[in-house]
Amino acid sequence: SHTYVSDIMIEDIATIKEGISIDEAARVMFEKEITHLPLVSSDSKLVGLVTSWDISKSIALKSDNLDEIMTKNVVTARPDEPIEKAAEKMESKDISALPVVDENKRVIGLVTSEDISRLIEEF
Amino acid sequence: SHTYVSDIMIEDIATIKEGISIDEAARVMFEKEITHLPLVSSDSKLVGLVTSWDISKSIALKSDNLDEIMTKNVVTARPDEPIEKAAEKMESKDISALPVVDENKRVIGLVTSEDISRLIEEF
Ligand SMILES: C[S@@+](CC[C@H](N)C(=O)[O-])C[C@H]1O[C@@H](n2cnc3c(N)ncnc32)[C@H](O)[C@@H]1O
Ligand SMILES: C[S@@+](CC[C@H](N)C(=O)[O-])C[C@H]1O[C@@H](n2cnc3c(N)ncnc32)[C@H](O)[C@@H]1O
Repeated sequence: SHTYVSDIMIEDIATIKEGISIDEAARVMFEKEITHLPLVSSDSKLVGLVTSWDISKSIALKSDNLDEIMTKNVVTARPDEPIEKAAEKMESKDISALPVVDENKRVIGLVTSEDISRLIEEF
Repeated sequence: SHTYVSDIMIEDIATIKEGISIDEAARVMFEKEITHLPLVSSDSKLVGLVTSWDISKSIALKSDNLDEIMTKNVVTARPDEPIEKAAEKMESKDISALPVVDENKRVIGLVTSEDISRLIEEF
């Protein structure tokens, strides 16, 4: 298709800082109606990802430690990547969103399977 | 595309019965690695939907009552519906999955934006 991640990614995204609690992460997801929260260091570098599935997992495992339930090895996308490559990464890992990072690993957006799915109306 | 919901829907899906607790719903989502759980009556009719976002909401609202946090007015799809129509419904309501129901409102599958997104590689 000649469509790139930068053409469809969401740029105004919520992120959370290291040290936040599970309750606080759940409150941000509820207030902003979102399901994916990149965790960033004080210089905005990506260090992890918390999803609503991870919050649900914390109830199943009776854990109150965000560090225990978050994902540290995050699959990401580059802004100049074709959307087919992003879709393939999400399919192969059974995930539905990729933080978009620049060359310094700073989070500049989020691309989701929802954003790709809605393109189907144009094909 | 001439693709219909029945061509891409997941048929082997987990459902939960009325009366289940938030903890139990969270455990099913964790064990099956899923984010959407249709709630069905004793005769398999759709009565509601619980997602991992709703479980996360229960922490934000400090609620322990599934009935309070589940969605009762569920947007669904029919198996003979074009996938473009399903994608349009999900986009307009900011949701990422639709239970697929037969003419008796029995749940026969689930269609997700992930299933539609992965078709992009074929266009
Ligand atoms: C494997 S998925 C399974 C459930 C469901 N398919 C979903 O997308 O949430 C759930 C796990 O994937 C992780 N995850 C989500 N997006 C990710 C990404 N871009 N990179 C690495 N892990 C990710 C979450 O942190 C969570 O632990
Ligand atoms: C509006 S979405 C916002 C967050 C995120 N976009 C997502 O898809 O989870 C969250 C709410 O949508 C509801 N929901 C999800 N799928 C639905 C469907 N097919 N019909 C009605 N409500 C649905 C969930 O129960 C949850 O309360």
